[in-house]
Amino acid sequence: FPVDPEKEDEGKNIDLVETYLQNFYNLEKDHRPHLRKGGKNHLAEKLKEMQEFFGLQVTGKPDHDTLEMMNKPRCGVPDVEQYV
Amino acid sequence: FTTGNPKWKKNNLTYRIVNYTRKMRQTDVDAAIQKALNVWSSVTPLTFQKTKDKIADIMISFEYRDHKDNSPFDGPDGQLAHAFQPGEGLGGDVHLDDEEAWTKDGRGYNLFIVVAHELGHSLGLSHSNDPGALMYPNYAYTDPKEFRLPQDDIDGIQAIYGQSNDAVQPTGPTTPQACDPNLTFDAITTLRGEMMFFKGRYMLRKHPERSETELNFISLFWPNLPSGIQAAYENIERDEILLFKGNEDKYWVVRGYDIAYGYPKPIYRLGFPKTVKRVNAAYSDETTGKTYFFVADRYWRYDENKKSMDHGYPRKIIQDFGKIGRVDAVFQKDGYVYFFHGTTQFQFDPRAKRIVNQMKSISWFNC
Repeated sequence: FPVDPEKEDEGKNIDLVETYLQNFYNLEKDHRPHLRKGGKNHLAEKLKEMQEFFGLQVTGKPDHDTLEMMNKPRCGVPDVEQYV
Repeated sequence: FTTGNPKWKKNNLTYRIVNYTRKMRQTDVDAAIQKALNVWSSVTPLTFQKTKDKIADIMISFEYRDHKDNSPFDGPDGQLAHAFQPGEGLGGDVHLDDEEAWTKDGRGYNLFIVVAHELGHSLGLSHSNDPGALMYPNYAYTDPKEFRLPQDDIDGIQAIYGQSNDAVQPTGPTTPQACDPNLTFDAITTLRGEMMFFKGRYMLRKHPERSETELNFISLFWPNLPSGIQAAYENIERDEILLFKGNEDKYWVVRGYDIAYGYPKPIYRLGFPKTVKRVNAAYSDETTGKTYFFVADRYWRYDENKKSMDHGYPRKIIQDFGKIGRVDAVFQKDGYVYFFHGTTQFQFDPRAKRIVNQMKSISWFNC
């Protein structure tokens, strides 16, 4: 069956968010939390950190403005934690 | 600052361009890097000397994907470059993603802007959350010819290395904040129901249905007009805006995101005498088809239908607009004309020909 385009976009967005937070907010790679998972959500905390830095609405959710910001070309040095 | 406050222990640093990209001529790469180094040396006591073969403090190279520093590049777009904090070995080095479309102008990614940012890291700066700062993590194009290091970056680097040795200390532009009571504007216009407030290389964009104000670089919309818009007005009938840049005695017609073909044109084409070098403010009255241009303490009236200046102008602004003498910016909305002078705004009723209200200039931003 063809993939539902909306579902496909959602999957891409989750990948983008995880990769971005791993690269720039020290989200652990083996953590693999999922956005819809309840309880303590490390990814949501990192997302809030990112949103706060960029002056976005701090929701802990990958809303439109957050995804737009993550899609912008940028410097590869992380915003938090020591690089080396 | 970078965690641990790393800094170079000496002021005379060396740099080496390890290799070149094929996207640009070598002389253009050299020039971009030299200019980027000057950005920092002009505001601190730091000096940079080029070396050709030796290991230098700052090694600048173009790299591809995994380049053995545990931070692989990701191909076109995304991550453009990275740099290491001051220190031995990799410390201070700048890596540029060789898969990016590097340029010396506004197409693709401007090498000078990116290298200048990365050198900030090489010297010990971390990312800034000031969206106008050079050290803001996201790429934003500024015409290299008009580039001035923002004050946020000057403050940061001088806190590490001290002030410049020059007698006159450099200063830089600050990022406008919508709720700053001291904020003044260069120009204001409506655009398809929104309001655009121009300030330096920024544009504050306010939609009447949205509570927040968006801050953008002018270059995001119009790369050829990156800063210094001194007057702007919307011609609703033709769905276009006219933009006037300071001291260039030229104007641009913008339709949507595109600059109309054949522009800029000299402002004399609108009927101004050659003695007029800049327009301070302008608005167009959609009901009468008349456009008002404000220059120093006088104003001209232009007929959009006849495409010529009306006779009997210029007139003194103060003669016809109440106590308003000089104008920084003006726009018309819902039948009223809003004049801005410094931090003060006057609401003028053109039917009654009098000022009906006086407010702070930032009154539109829900502060």
